[in-house]
Amino acid sequence: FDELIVETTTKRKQWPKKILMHAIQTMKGEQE
Amino acid sequence: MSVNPMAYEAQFFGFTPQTCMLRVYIAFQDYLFEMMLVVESVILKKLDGFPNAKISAFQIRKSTEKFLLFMKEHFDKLFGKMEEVLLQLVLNIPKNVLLPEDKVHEQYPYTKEQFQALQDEIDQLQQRYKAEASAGQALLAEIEEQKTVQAELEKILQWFDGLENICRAHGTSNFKESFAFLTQNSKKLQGVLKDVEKKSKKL
Amino acid sequence: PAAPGRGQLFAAVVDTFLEKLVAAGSYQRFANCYRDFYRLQPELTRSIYDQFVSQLQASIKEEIQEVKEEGNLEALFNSLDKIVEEAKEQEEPAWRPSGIPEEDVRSAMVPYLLKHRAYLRKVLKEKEEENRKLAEAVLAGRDRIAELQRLIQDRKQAWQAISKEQRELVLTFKEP
Repeated sequence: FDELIVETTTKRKQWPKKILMHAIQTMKGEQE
Repeated sequence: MSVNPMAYEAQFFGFTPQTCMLRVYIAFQDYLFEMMLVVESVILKKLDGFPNAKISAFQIRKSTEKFLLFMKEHFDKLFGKMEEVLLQLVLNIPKNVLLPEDKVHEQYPYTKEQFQALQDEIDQLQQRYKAEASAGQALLAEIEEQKTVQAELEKILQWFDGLENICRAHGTSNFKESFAFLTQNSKKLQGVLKDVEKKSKKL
Repeated sequence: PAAPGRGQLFAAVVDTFLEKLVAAGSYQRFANCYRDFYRLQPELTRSIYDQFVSQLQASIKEEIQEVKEEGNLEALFNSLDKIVEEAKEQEEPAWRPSGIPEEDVRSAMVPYLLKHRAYLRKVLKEKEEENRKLAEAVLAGRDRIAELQRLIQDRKQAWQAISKEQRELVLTFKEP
């Protein structure tokens, strides 16, 4: 349970940035 | 009993506060046990030097258990209090606090509908841009075509100009008047011709 | 004085825990448990007890230091103190993860989507302005072409009129 909490919350901390990077690349690609 | 996973704290610390406390508890408890064993072994060793002391190892073990039991009880009570204080005041994130990585939720509290509307607007802008871009292509294409057509038409006009310049060069500035004049004169001539013929017949 | 930081609080709580633990396991209590040995060797009992206490305290302090280093707690406590300090004006409970990732990631996207929307609005406006100018040029070009066609038409008619005159002239030479 503890590991699950740590794993989930680590994703909550890190993944929005990762997803954003891809989203921003997509938008930049569209703009170009 | 519902467990509070303290997930937000885990997001900040990188571990759950409960685990941290458990880790400390186990470590402290191990030390306490270890120290008790050390105390007991030291006493037993010292007793070797007093063979007439009539204190058996069993008695010492009993004493150790008695003291350890007492310490363990207090240890658990005190540790429980410490854990409570640390989980409330140190290893916790107050309700009104938002972690830096989540600031965006404070600045842009978008509902699903608002988000969808924003995405729809972006899609629509993209469609409009594409339409404008192709319209621009079509306009540019027509402008190119117009250039060609204009060039052709101007060529035709220049051709007419050339024609008129030739006429002018040969003294005929206005063909129409010249032909009308010629026609008039030729008719006159024909009239005169007829008169002449008529008179000649009479003669 | 400003409220103690989390680091200080943490150290104070652990120290208090230790003090109380040692106070609970007093020498009296220890001597009482090891009564026979205490009667035999009181000084030795005292010395063993003192070593027990100091060793226990040292081990626990060392453990705490290790936990702090392992978890980078000092830095985390300071950072959390700052974050809490910044939020002190905030009355309302702050946002918390909803547990639905796609919902939570949405807000993270919003600032970039807004930028993207602003960019699209800008380029669309530029494109519309550009096309407006192009459309003007096309209309001007169409007018120009119509003008040229009209001029050509006039010239053509003029020449046709001439050729009519010419035919009349020719007719006058033809035998009736």
